[in-house]
Amino acid sequence: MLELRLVQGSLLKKVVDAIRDLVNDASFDCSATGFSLQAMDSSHVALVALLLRSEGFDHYRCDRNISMGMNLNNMAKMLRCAGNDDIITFKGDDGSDTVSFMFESPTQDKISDFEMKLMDIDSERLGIPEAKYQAIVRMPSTEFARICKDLGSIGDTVVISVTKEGVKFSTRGDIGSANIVCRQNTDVDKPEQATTVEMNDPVSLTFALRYMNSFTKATPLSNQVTISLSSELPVVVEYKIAEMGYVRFYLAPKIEE
Amino acid sequence: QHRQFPIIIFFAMT
Repeated sequence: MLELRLVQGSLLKKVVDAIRDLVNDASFDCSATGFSLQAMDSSHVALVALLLRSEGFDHYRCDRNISMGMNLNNMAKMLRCAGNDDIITFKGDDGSDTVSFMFESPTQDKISDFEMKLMDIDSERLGIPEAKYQAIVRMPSTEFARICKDLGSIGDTVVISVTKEGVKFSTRGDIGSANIVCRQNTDVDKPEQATTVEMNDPVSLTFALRYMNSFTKATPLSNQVTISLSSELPVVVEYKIAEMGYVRFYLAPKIEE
Repeated sequence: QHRQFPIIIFFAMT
């Protein structure tokens, strides 16, 4: 028996919208720790890891570990039927081939029930080793999204370079080239507007912009994004979900031959 | 010339 209740139901919508551009079908795992997912994109170049900790839910019951294969577009279709202020309760039963979503309006005058079919998914789980990154950049998530969108209209790849000057995003395409430098800036009115650059060693890596632009679908989840870089390691683009957990995207760098 | 490797090259299967 599985029962998860989330008063801030819109959060679940945002989570699904954050990852469905990258992954079509995924296996959600439920345990005492929380509701989690790990999935690769169809080209096996990027990986998404989601964690919603059990403490973050208003009610969390998970009698035993359970994996549920879901189609994210179908899940989005169901969640789109919930109002933005609705309370969402997600229910599953051992051995059942469906799960259910219940949406309650804040005033309790409308209650909707949706049942969604589960899918059989062969999920391969990857072990992600702890790494000490050469550079960690924290910046406003909207700023990062803007940079990826702007550079995506000029080139296919982005070179992210971190030096003591700050972080530089560069691209090159048929029409020309572009460089955007963001300097560390903590002198701001609100902490979420800050850009911080933590650098142990300078680092410069090349990534496909298509994936970076896909990661920015998670922007509504968090005001800040954390980009962790190390030579010849996948970059980690992390959006923290307040009080609950995170969505982390890993992207393999393009390596010079 | 840059080449894109699958992410599995970087992480182990568990």
